[in-house]
Amino acid sequence: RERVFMEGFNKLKNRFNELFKEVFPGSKAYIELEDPENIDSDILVYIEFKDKPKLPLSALSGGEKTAIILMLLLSIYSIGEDTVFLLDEVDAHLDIRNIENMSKVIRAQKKYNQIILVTLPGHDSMISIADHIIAVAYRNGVSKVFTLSKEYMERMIRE
Amino acid sequence: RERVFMEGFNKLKNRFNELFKEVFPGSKAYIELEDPENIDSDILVYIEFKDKPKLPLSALSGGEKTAIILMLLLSIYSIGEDTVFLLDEVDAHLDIRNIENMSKVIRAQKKYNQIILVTLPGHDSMISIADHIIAVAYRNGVSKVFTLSKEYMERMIRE
Amino acid sequence: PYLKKVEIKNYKTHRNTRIVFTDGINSIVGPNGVGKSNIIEAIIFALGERSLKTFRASSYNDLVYNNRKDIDLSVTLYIVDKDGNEHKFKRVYSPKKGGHKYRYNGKRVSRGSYIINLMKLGGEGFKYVYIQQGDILNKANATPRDIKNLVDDAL
Amino acid sequence: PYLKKVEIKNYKTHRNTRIVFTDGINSIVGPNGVGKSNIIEAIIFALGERSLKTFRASSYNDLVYNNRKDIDLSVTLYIVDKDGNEHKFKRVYSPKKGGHKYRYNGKRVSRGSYIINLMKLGGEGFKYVYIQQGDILNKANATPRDIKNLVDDAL
Ligand SMILES: Nc1ncnc2c1ncn2[C@@H]1O[C@H](COP(=O)(O)OP(=O)(O)OP(=O)(O)O)[C@@H](O)[C@H]1O
Ligand SMILES: Nc1ncnc2c1ncn2[C@@H]1O[C@H](COP(=O)(O)OP(=O)(O)OP(=O)(O)O)[C@@H](O)[C@H]1O
Ligand SMILES: [Mg+2]
Ligand SMILES: [Mg+2]
Repeated sequence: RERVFMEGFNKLKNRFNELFKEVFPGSKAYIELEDPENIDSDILVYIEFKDKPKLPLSALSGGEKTAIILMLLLSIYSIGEDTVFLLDEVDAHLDIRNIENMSKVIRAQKKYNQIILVTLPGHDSMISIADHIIAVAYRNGVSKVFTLSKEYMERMIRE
Repeated sequence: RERVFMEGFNKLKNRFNELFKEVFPGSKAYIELEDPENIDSDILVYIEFKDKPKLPLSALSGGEKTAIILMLLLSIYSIGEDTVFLLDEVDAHLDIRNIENMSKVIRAQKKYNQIILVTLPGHDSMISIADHIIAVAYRNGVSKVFTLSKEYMERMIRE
Repeated sequence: PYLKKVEIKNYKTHRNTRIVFTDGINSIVGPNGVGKSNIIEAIIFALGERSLKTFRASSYNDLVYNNRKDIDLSVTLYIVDKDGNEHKFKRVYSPKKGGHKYRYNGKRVSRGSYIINLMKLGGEGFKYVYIQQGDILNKANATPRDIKNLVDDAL
Repeated sequence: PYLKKVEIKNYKTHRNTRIVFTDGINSIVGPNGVGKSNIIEAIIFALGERSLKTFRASSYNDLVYNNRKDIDLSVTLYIVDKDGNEHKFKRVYSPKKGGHKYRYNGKRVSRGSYIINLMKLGGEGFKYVYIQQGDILNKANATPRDIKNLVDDAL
């Protein structure tokens, strides 16, 4: 049981560090068991951004928290590869650069999990990474929904 | 005591309806005491958007809720005229049109209250209504803050 | 497994909505109030969720298109398992008859069976992570204990 | 009353920040992580807030620039009342001395006096409404009872 947990935990940490290094080069992340000898102890998450002190996740800014928790969740569920993500406007507190960063992280995730996300127009990177764009409008008292596949749109553009 | 409450409550409702009509023409808002005879009863807020059913505030979409609660809070505190608003990224769930709507509502509020708000670059309307723009950057391990007054910037532009 | 298609009838603003998803990135986009979160809620509804708070409602009647009593709310999910087999899950709420019906691959089943079929789908079960609108910062404020529990459940 | 100026020394990312506000609209803008919310927190700190959760901290030492023990955290507010008189409120936290000091118009006072001076400022008191980042949807989920209480407090 200890071995199963440590294997999964190490996989998760490796995946997280991969994503973290990509998005925040020069910064460091620490995900550790409070008591390394006890696999039932709490998990601490500390982040040391470049030129900033080492802080717990709870002390970070709104945008920083969002980026870290998203990458953490994606790392955790990349292991089983069978979890579907339903993300409703998780980019609400991200600035334009972090929206783009997170969109790349989400796009890289598709080899592990299906992702269904909701975003507002204007968050272009979250739309550009989509294989299917589900455009929603409201007319005559009803939602109108159109599914556009990227493949179809690229073919349209070529013709 | 009953008269004091009803006076304030009616003022609040008038102010709210003024704002609401401006932002959502063709829609209706209902702010009522659960028991009109009892000034200590709960206050119900129901909104009937154009082409949509009459619903309680809690049932609305993220953007709709944000717009309604902001206008409600501004209406409530416009009566005393001495409350300062500290708003940290309240526009997070608003689309571009509602950001503009809310920026107009906030700008109209300044004759009643001082407003200090935080917003992300890209939410231009929230920046364009400012009398003072406080630009914040992070360099060499420290926040760098510059206060720019609109008046100063307009003078600069004229010269 | 992945969700291939959803058919929504009379769930809030969705009178008759059909969406085809891909086993990749699906972005639902549109301005405020058009019905984006309603789509996610409809999916969660069909997955068996029963907390009315999750649906921003105080009764199931609140979920029916225009709060009507004369029509039924139904959401159908087409889920593909790791062997490529398609499974059809349909949940119906009928204000007239006042209850929920569950159908798996066209056959009427108990709620219990329906949930079990979701959990053992193609051997591994349909698992999902749902981050509700406005909840991401709360998730980030998880305690070290919460994070340990989260990792344990996922592993 | 309105807040005319704030001086922040050693509050989180603000080593030495001076901001002049106007009795109108003040927009604080910048990308993620630069220190915008820290400004609002510093103002709330100087207004006497004591809930560490509000400051995303578990101890007051977490609020000091780079968690240093050798420097003091101070935030000074210049508030103008309805008669145009300026009032100076300064709150200091010293990790070395391990406590808080309060100064009103340059004179050392007890916390109690400090809070009372804020509440009776120029006859009407300095009142504020603070919507924390990420909290607006929670505010919108207020119950009818919460809204009644809110209106009562404001009236
Ligand atoms: N029973 C119902 N029948 C019809 N419409 C309803 C019903 N319940 C809620 N609605 C409407 O659904 C709309 C909310 O839809 P939804 O939450 O999906 O919007 P959204 O696209 O996610 O918007 P946002 O970007 O603001 O979050 C509201 O405008 C509300 O009026
Ligand atoms: N004691 C401290 N000393 C120095 N820096 C700190 C301290 N505590 C927190 N910080 C830093 O403050 C930053 C957060 O600042 P703040 O919350 O004001 O950002 P923000 O501009 O509001 O960003 P966002 O748009 O993402 O909400 C974090 O990057 C954190 O590293
Ligand atoms: Mg929504
Ligand atoms: Mg912030």
